[in-house]
Amino acid sequence: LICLKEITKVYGKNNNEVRALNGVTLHIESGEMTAIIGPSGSGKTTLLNIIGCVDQATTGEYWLNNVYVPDCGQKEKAKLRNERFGFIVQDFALVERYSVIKNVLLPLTYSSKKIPKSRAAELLDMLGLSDKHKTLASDLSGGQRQRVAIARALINDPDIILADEPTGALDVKTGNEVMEIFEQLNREGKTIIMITHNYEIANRCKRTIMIEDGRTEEKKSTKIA
Amino acid sequence: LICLKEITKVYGKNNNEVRALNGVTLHIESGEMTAIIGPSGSGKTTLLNIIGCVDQATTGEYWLNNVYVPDCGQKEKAKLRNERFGFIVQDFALVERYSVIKNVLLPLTYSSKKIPKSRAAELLDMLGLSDKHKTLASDLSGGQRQRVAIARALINDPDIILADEPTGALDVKTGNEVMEIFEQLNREGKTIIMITHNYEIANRCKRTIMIEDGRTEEKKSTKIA
Ligand SMILES: Nc1ncnc2c1ncn2[C@@H]1O[C@H](COP(=O)(O)OP(=O)(O)OP(=O)(O)O)[C@@H](O)[C@H]1O
Ligand SMILES: Nc1ncnc2c1ncn2[C@@H]1O[C@H](COP(=O)(O)OP(=O)(O)OP(=O)(O)O)[C@@H](O)[C@H]1O
Ligand SMILES: [Mg+2]
Ligand SMILES: [Mg+2]
Repeated sequence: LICLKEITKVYGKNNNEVRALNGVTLHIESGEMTAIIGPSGSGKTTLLNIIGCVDQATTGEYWLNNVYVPDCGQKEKAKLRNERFGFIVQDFALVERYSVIKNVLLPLTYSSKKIPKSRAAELLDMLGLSDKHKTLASDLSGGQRQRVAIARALINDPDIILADEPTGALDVKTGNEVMEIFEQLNREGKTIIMITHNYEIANRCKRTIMIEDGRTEEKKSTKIA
Repeated sequence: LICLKEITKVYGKNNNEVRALNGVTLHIESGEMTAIIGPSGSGKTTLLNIIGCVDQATTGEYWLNNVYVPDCGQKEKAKLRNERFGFIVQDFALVERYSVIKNVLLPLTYSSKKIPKSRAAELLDMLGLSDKHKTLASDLSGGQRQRVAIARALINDPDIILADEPTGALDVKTGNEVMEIFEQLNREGKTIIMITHNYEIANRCKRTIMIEDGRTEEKKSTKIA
C-alpha cells in the first residue's frame, strides 16, 4: 500500500542544513497497525507528513498504492489527502472560533463520500465529548482538543489513519478508550500509522518502527503473545 | 507558601455552566515537588492557572505567602507572575516568528533580577537544544518546542515552577533528562507543581494530588521507599 524508498528530507541550505530524514526505506501493507517511536527531533512528524502528502521528500521514491506521489500535482495530492487520509496532527490545528461540532464537520465540506452529519455527534460521544458539541474549541482542555482532532480525522471514513501522538495529552484511561476505537477501525480494515512516545501504546500495534536521526529500523518483536 | 481554600471556578452562565473547580482546598509548602494527576477535563490546567495568577477563582480564598491574591490588582498580579512563577503552559505558547534564543530571553525584558543572557544558552544546552539556538520556533519538532517553553519558564530563576504536562511531547529518555533538571532545581529549594498524565513521572515527586470533576484528593503514598 505504502512504499517508501531512500526517502530524504533536508531543511535549510548551505552549512545550515537539517537532515530530518536520511534515507528511509519502508513498506506498509494495507490493514496494518504500525507504531513509530523515537527520540524528540528524530524525524517522526516529517515522515508522517510525507506519507500523508502534506510535505514532499527532497529525494527518494514514494508509491501510494500504484500512484507515484512525487509526480502528482497539487490538485491530485489534495484529493489524496482529503479522500484517503485522516490526519491527527501533533498540535491538533482546531479552528479556535468554531464549535466542536463545526470543527469535526469541516472535512465533509470537501468530501465526495456520502457521510451523514450525525456521524460527527456519534464520534464525539465515543470520545467522551457528548456534552461538548456546542462548546467553542478555544474553551476546551488540552485532552478535549486532542479528542476533537481525532473525531475530525475520522469523520470522512479514511482508509489510512495517520496519528501524530494521538494520546499525548490524555490520561491513561482516556488514552485506552482512544486505542480501542483505533483497534476497532483496524479490525474493519483501516490502515493505521501512529507516532507515540508511549511503549504501552506501541505494544498494542502489530508492528513497531524505531527512528533515530532520520533513519528507521524495524523493532524485533519482544512481545509475549 | 500556597494556600487555597474552597476554590471554585465556573465558566458559562445559566444552564450552560461548567464547574471546572468545585471546592478545592490545598496547601503547598515551600520547596515541595508536587504532581497533579487526573482525567482529561478534570480541572488541572484551571487549578494551575489560578495558582499562577493567570486566572481568577470564582469563589474561595488564595494566599500566596501572606498575600491575599483575590485582593490584588492587575499590576500586582503581573508582578507576581513575572517574579515568582515560571510557567510551562500546555500548548507552549512560543512566538513562532522569533528564534529559539529570543523566545527564551523574553522574560528577561521585564525582569528585575540581574540574569546574564548567557543563562539562555546554558538552559538550552541542558535541554539538548545546543544546535537550535538560532532556529525559528516555527521550524521545531513538538518536543523541541516543549523544551524551549521549559527553558523560557526557568530563565528568570523563579522560586515557584508551574509545569502543565512538561514531558507530554517527549520520548522517555528526554523526559527523564527534564525530570533531572527539575529535581536539581528542587534540591536548590525551588517549589515545583507539575501536571502529568504519567505515573512514573508523578512517582518522582514527593507528593501526588489526584483531581476528578474539579475536586482534589491527596494520594496516599504507595511508593516503596
Ligand atoms: N474558557 C473556558 N470556557 C468554558 N469551559 C472551559 C474553559 N476552560 C476550561 N473549560 C472547561 O473546564 C474543564 C476543565 O478544564 P481544564 O483545562 O482545567 O482540564 P484539564 O484537567 O487540564 O484537562 P486535560 O488533561 O485535558 O488538559 C473542562 O471541561 C473544560 O472544557
Ligand atoms: N520547517 C523546518 N525547518 C527546519 N528544520 C525543521 C523543520 N521542520 C522540522 N525540522 C527539524 O527536523 C527534525 C525532525 O523534526 P520532526 O518534527 O520530524 O521530529 P519528531 O521526531 O516529530 O520530534 P518530536 O518527537 O519532538 O515531535 C528536527 O530537528 C526539527 O528541528
Ligand atoms: Mg513530532
Ligand atoms: Mg490541561
